[in-house]
Amino acid sequence: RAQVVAVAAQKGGVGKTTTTVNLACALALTQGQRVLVIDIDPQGHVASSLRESVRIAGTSLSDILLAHSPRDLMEAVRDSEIEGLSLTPPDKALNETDTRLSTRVGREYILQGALRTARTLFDTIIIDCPPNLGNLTLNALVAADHVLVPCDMSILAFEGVADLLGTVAIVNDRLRHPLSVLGILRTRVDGRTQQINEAIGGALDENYRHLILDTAIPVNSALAQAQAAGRSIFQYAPQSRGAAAYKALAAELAGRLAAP
Amino acid sequence: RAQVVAVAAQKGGVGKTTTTVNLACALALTQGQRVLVIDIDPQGHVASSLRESVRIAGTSLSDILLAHSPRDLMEAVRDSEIEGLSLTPPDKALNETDTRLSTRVGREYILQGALRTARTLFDTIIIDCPPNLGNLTLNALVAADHVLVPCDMSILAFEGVADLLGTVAIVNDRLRHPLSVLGILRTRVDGRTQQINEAIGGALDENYRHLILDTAIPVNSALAQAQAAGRSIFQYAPQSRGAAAYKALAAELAGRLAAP
Ligand SMILES: Nc1ncnc2c1ncn2[C@@H]1O[C@H](COP(=O)(O)OP(=O)(O)OP(=O)(O)O)[C@@H](O)[C@H]1O
Ligand SMILES: Nc1ncnc2c1ncn2[C@@H]1O[C@H](COP(=O)(O)OP(=O)(O)OP(=O)(O)O)[C@@H](O)[C@H]1O
Ligand SMILES: [Mg+2]
Ligand SMILES: [Mg+2]
Repeated sequence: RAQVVAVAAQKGGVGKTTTTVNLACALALTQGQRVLVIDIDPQGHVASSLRESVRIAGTSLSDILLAHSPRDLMEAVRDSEIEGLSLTPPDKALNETDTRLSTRVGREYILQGALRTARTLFDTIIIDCPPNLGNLTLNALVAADHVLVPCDMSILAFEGVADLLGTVAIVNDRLRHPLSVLGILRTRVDGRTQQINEAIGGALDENYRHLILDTAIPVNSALAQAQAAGRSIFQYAPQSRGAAAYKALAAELAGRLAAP
Repeated sequence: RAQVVAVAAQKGGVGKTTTTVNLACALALTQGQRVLVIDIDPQGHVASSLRESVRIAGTSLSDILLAHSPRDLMEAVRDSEIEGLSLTPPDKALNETDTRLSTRVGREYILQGALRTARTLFDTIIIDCPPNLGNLTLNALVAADHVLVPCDMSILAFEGVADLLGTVAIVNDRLRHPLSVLGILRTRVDGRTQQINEAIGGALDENYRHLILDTAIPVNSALAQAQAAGRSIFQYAPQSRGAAAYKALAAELAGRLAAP
């Protein structure tokens, strides 16, 4: 049975998509896993980041979420050209879907119900979330076993962690769904700005010491260039610091995800 | 009568809040304007960025937007300690407000109606938008005369410009609201990564040549440090490249905003 991980942060631009794509590829390529990536962000940036290896599908995530009787997520899933990696297509209609979900009974549980088959077919399922705490992110959190929270070295991203953890607490308490925090991932750590790294790193340590992952992702222009080239970091620059960091992250998490 | 500018981009982390705060301060401090900043992003990062100069108010933006009979935005406005600058308080309840607006008749026009008095009291009104195209951003676009679109030097931010301009076209055509594009602002231009600057700068030039503003904002760690210190760049590091860039932006835009 697959472990489901939602990659979420209300703060924009902290590295949710970069982490989703490169962690998924690292789990598939270096840990030998079968990985499914679900892109529940209307921006559809997972497919842009891997456009060299992805074919656009017919059925969209919106078709599954808005169906009047339950549908199976697998109808929207397509294999990629990366060994062991499958994903859902980009879906700009998710903007309207978010609004339309507001009036559905049990709106938070729709994705969770659609994942039954997918959970038997993959080792890990990773969900890339939009930068907000609306119905789409809510569906991802309720469908997930764990949440991974990227946080870059900025005061605004640090403040955003508390908002997200507040939403996680609501999912646990009010919706009685056991969602664990897999960890806070420090991203875009820039060796040239030690002052702000120490300030934000220190604040994270003081408030969330037990949640901070050992692996931190350095600022590495190869990651942005790989995205522009439509490839994972492992295809674009396998020897880069970005590739090494995401490989280390996959190793750090694989053990925790495998545990029953 | 004030000119209203929405600062919007679906892509997260491109510099919407950094631009809103520092452009507003530059217009107040270097162009002698009376400026109102409206924070319609649930993250409430305008107040965090200026926390050394801001007092939290009683009435929130959600109180205004959800009122059953029209209320005046000025009930939520407070002066800051920065000469010529006023703003609305941070409002995390805007997350739920966004959902609750979905079922209101004419949901897109609520902020526009609440601005009548404010338009007579200020020279420029700037609205900081969340990283999505939901009801809050829609309200900001319909209330605005112009939209300013920050875009950093990344393929994902470049792709996001088309999504936003698509929404602007819907506001113009379907809602018959004359909204002009004040310009696309290149942000976080990093002198060390010329290759990607030329790629993204070139793509912007090819697709949106007439919309690209002359002023570009360089990557400047003083901007992030100023935010961490709760001050505008003009209070924190007035001689920095970031301060010079936002001063130049204010000069470039002041002329266009003043024109009847
Ligand atoms: N470690 C890194 N080094 C250099 N650039 C990075 C790194 N991580 C992310 N980036 C760049 O930063 C930008 C933001 O990253 P990304 O789009 O993954 O964030 P996000 O949280 O998914 O954004 P959104 O909130 O819009 O969904 C992108 O241009 C990406 O290429
Ligand atoms: N020119 C710049 N140089 C250096 N850092 C910058 C610059 N502009 C913005 N930043 C930093 O980049 C991060 C993103 O900026 P900001 O929060 O203003 O973007 P945003 O578009 O408002 O994000 P969101 O989508 O979450 O609302 C912040 O940490 C900010 O300090
Ligand atoms: Mg993303
Ligand atoms: Mg912002």
